[in-house]
Amino acid sequence: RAEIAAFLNQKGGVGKTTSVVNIGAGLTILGKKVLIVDLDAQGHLTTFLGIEADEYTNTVYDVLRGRVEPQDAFVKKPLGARFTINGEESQLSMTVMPSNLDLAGADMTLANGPERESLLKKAMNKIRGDFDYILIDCPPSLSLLSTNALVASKKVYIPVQTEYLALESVENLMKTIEVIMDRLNPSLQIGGLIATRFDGRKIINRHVVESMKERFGSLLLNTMIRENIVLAESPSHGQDIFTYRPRSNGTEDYMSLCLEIMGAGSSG
Amino acid sequence: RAEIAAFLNQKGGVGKTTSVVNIGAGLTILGKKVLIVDLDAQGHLTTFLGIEADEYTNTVYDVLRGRVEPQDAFVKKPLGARFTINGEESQLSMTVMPSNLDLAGADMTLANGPERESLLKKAMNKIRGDFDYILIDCPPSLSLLSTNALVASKKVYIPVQTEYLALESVENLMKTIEVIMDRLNPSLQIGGLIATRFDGRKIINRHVVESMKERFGSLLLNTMIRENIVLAESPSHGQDIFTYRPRSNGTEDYMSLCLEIMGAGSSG
Ligand SMILES: Nc1ncnc2c1ncn2[C@@H]1O[C@H](COP(=O)(O)OP(=O)(O)OP(=O)(O)O)[C@@H](O)[C@H]1O
Ligand SMILES: Nc1ncnc2c1ncn2[C@@H]1O[C@H](COP(=O)(O)OP(=O)(O)OP(=O)(O)O)[C@@H](O)[C@H]1O
Ligand SMILES: [Mg+2]
Ligand SMILES: [Mg+2]
Repeated sequence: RAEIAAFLNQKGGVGKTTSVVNIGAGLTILGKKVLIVDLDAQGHLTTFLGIEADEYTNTVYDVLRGRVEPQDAFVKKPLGARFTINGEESQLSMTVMPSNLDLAGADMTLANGPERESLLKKAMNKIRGDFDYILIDCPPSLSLLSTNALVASKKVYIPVQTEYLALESVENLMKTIEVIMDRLNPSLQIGGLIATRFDGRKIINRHVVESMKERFGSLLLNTMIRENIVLAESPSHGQDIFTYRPRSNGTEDYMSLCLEIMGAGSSG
Repeated sequence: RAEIAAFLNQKGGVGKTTSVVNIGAGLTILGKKVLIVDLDAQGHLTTFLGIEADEYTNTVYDVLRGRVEPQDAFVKKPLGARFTINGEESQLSMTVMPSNLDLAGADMTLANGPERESLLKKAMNKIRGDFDYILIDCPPSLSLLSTNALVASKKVYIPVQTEYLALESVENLMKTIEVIMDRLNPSLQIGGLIATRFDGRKIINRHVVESMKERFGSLLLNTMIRENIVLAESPSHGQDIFTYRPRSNGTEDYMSLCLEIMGAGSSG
């Protein structure tokens, strides 16, 4: 049964979408069956992978409203790179549940329904058996959609850009997560904080990492994602980092993060 | 009567808060009376300036709910730097309307009231006479709060990080703004797109600026804000860039942007 994880931080632009795409791809390369869900009405994960979610495409919004079954909103995304595993060349692909602006109305249209916080959980329960990992990309807000992600997940990972403003909002986020753990999802755990866009030459980045270690201790994952321009370039080619630039810091960092997350899974 | 401008982009982390604080400070140095409004429940603008908005502080949420008058939620923020204007040293300050997490409930609690989209406009109308500029920092979403900002404003400025994902969401934003212009605020104009975190050495930054020029023409403001680490450091000192590092690219860029915005005001 799939390990379901949400990637959430209400601070914008900290690397949530970049992390979900590249961890999804890394886990796929490591032989796992992966579904990634775009729960942001802006559809950045969908755009990142070059998927067109027009009015004929079934999206996560159609799934949440019960209009279609979850598997009817699956899009197969082949990873560009050819991988040779055990001597055999294979075409790997991950599954994407896309999103588009229709989702923008969800907070209002789904707000009055019964069990409004567990719509995503019910949908994921139908398909958990088909995957090893389900990763959910959240919008930069604490809304009904991100509550749905936290209720559906067993783990939540918090990407934190190593700059001052991004650090400040983590305490608020932790409080919100604790409320969800108490009231809606007692099995939810914090998978960890992921330091992103780290540049060791910048004093502020080093200072922020120091305060993260002091404030959050072992919740801060060992792997830090370094600032690497190819991570910002790969979306304009619709590709994950392993496909776009296999020999790069971005590839190294996201692969080591995948291994840490997988390891965390077995000891978690 | 104040020129009211909203700074909005639903894409997170593109420099909205950094721009409102530093344009506010720049206009203050140029002799204007400035109010900056924090319309983000995360309160990043409030945190940026070292303001503590606890349960005893009147915030923008109290103003929107009509619990207090707008001027009861003013916090005076002195600019650290001493400015000598016409031979006289003066202590300049700008006014801040702070925010805190109470605002997170606004989309739900204010959603059913009458004229829910013009709550901020009504409040700003009471105090417009006291300022030359009112700048509104928006959260990274298209919600009731950002609609309030667009209804209250005469201009909207769109900070766009010069990276692929940030560019993609601008088209959606323009469509939303047009809907607001048609239905709720016919006098709203697009003040311009502001290219932020630009680093001329990075190919992707140059490419994105080229496509912005092609797609949006003269809507792209001439002044680009260059990537400059001191802009990310100044919030940890509670200071605007002019106070924190008067001799820096950040100071130069934001001062030239202020002049462009002021000039745009007179010919707009
Ligand atoms: N390690 C990195 N090095 C360089 N650029 C990065 C890195 N991680 C992310 N980026 C870039 O930073 C920007 C923000 O990243 P991303 O869109 O993944 O953040 P997000 O948290 O999902 O944003 P939002 O809050 O809007 O959903 C993007 O342009 C992305 O390409
Ligand atoms: N020109 C710049 N050079 C370097 N760092 C910058 C620049 N502009 C902004 N930053 C940094 O980038 C991060 C994002 O900026 P900021 O918080 O202003 O964006 P925002 O759009 O307000 O984010 P949110 O969507 O979360 O409200 C911050 O850590 C800020 O310090
Ligand atoms: Mg995202
Ligand atoms: Mg902000």
